[in-house]
Amino acid sequence: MLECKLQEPKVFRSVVEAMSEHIKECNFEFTREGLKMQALDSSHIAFTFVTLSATWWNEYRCDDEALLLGVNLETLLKILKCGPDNSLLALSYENDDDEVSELKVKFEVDRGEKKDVAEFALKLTHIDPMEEEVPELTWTNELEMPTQELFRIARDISLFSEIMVLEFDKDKLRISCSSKESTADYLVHPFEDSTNASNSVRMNIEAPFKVSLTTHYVLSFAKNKNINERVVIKMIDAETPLMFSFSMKEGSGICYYIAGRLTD
Amino acid sequence: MSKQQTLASFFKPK
Repeated sequence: MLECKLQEPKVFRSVVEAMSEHIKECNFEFTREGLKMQALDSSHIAFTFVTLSATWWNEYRCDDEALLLGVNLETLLKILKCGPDNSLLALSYENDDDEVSELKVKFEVDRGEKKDVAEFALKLTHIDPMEEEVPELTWTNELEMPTQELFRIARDISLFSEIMVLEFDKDKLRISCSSKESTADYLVHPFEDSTNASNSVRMNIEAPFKVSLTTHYVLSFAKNKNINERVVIKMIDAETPLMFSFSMKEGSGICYYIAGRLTD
Repeated sequence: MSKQQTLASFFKPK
């Protein structure tokens, strides 16, 4: 028996939308601690890892130790787009039904003594669970900046080049690209905004390095403005994947690991 | 030119 409820269906929709940028389907792993979703994109360049802890939900109940539900994200997203923003989202699953394996999605809107209800059932699919996990890493470099700023730069660069070069230095980040026709060059500096801390840029770069990333991945990560207006990027070097994370309340959030491009 | 790395060798067995 699984049942979880959320008063902000928009946030869950944003999470699923972000995942569906790279992944068609993935296992939703429900445990007593909450929901975890993780998957590699088909090119094996980006790994998406989402945690929605039990306390992140308004109500959460999972009787099983671990429940693995294979979900088609595109279909789930279609369903979630049908939910009004002012509704209560409820996900449920009954595992005593041998015939049909489906995740029920319900939206309820209070109408005084009565409730308007819309119900959907998402047929589940079998997906082999990942047999590997992310190793423990000691991040030596970290940068925190407004998600909107990263989005703006990645969007601009995407107009010129499929590849962006990030040069992390102790006191600046240079983001650039070049094509046959043009070049673009952005400099981002540490900055404390005393009136609005969310505008600040903080960097702690112990070992400066340079890495190239595929622009459209960075652009899609930066679409998580609704999840957190701040993005944290953790790094070691050009050979180790970079981590982009967008945290939410109660230890929840979305994080991505992305493999860089090596210069010959 | 740069060469895209993948995450194939990044993960460790559970």
